[in-house]
Amino acid sequence: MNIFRLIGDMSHLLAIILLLLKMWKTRSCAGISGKSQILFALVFASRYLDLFTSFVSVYNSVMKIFFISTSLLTVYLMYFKFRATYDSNHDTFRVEFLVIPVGGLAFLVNHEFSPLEILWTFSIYLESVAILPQLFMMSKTGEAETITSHYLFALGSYRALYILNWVYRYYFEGFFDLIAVVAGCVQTILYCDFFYLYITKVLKGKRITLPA
Amino acid sequence: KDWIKRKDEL
Repeated sequence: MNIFRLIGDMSHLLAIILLLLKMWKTRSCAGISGKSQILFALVFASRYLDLFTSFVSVYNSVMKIFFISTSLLTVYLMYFKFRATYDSNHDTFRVEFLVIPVGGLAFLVNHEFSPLEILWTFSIYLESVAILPQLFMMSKTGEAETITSHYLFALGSYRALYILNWVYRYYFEGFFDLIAVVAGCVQTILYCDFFYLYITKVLKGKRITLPA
Repeated sequence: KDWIKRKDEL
């Protein structure tokens, strides 16, 4: 554990809590892509199956259980409890165009051709693009609530901090995982446009609005 | 193997 990973994990945790708080306080999931949230639930469910096969640390297990359960809770809140507020008309990204190619790639490019390993690879690839339905939705509506922007900033920062963690681990532990690093870089690049808007607008007290 | 080490990442 190094400082980058710790802050990265905390940022990820903060993102999830922010999203749940936003939905709970406003009793609404307006502006949130249910498709991205389903993809995140799928990411966690396929990656953390190793909860049953290997124990790493209490921290590791607690975080994994937290991520799986909160992602399922988020999906439940969006599609059941607050369904009336879900903006499905704007959430029209075709997720099969992500899941099918990513599934194929996980079969072809992985560290080991075994079920758990392929599922882990699938989750890493899927996570890197899972935010696309959310970004697509924002570009369609042309705006984002400030709390949604904070959520996305925390969520995007987490993988950027993991890149610093991988640089650190490469130099000080000789550890390097090409699949995670490439996918993590792709994931972070997808957020760059949003990061720019966040820094130039939200941090100056304005909402994110995009030209039509 | 290296991917044992990887298991501690989230």
